[in-house]
Amino acid sequence: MNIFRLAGDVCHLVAIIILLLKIWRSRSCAGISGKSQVLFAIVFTTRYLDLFTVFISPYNTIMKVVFLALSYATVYLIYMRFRNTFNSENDSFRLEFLLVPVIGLSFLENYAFTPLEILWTFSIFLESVAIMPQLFMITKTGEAESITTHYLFFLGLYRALYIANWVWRYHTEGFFDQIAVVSGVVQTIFYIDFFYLYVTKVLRGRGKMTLP
Amino acid sequence: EYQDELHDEL
Repeated sequence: MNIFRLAGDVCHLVAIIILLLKIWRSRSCAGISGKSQVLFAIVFTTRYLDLFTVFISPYNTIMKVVFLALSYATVYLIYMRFRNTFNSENDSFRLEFLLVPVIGLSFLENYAFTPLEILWTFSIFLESVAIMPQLFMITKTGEAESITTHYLFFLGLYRALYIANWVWRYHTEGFFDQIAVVSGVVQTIFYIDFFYLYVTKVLRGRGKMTLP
Repeated sequence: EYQDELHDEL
C-alpha cells in the first residue's frame, strides 16, 4: 500500500458516495446514466469474486464489500426507488458496442485461461469503458448538474492516482500489471476532456456544466 | 513473471 493507491481508493469511494447522496437527497436520478451504474456493478461483481478464494488483507476485503454494496444500492435507487425520475430516453448508449468487444478481448488477452482470471480481465476492460454511457448522456443533453460533474471529477482523480501508484510500484517493487496499466491509462484518457471542462466551467462558478 | 494471478489492487 502506498499513498497514491490509498488516496485513489478514497477518491473512488468519495465519488460513489457523492452520487448516492445526490440521488438520495434530491430524490431524483435525473442526468445520471443508469447504464453506467449497472456496468460498474458488473465490474465490481466480476472482479471481486476472489473474495471467496483468497484473503489479501482486512482493508482489501472491507473495501471490496463496501464497493459492491454501494454500487448495488445506486442501481437500486435508479431503477427501483426513483425510477420515475430516470431519463431513460437520454440514456440510450448501446451497451452491446461495449460488451461484445470487452468480452472478446478478455478471452484473447488474459494472464490465465481460467474462469476467475477471464472474469477479472473482463472487469478491468469493462471498467475502462463503463463511464462512456454517462459521458454520452452529457454530450447528448449538452449539460450536467455540478454535483454530477463532482462525481466524475473524483472518479477521474481516482484513475489518475492509480497511475501514480503504478509508477511508484514499478520503481519500488518492480511491480507491473500490464493489463491493468494499459486499460487504466486508456480509461484515464476518457476523463481528460472532461477535466478541462470541469476546471474551466464548473470551478469558475456556474451551477451547471454546459457544453460549448 | 506474474505471481499466481493474485490481484491485490481494487
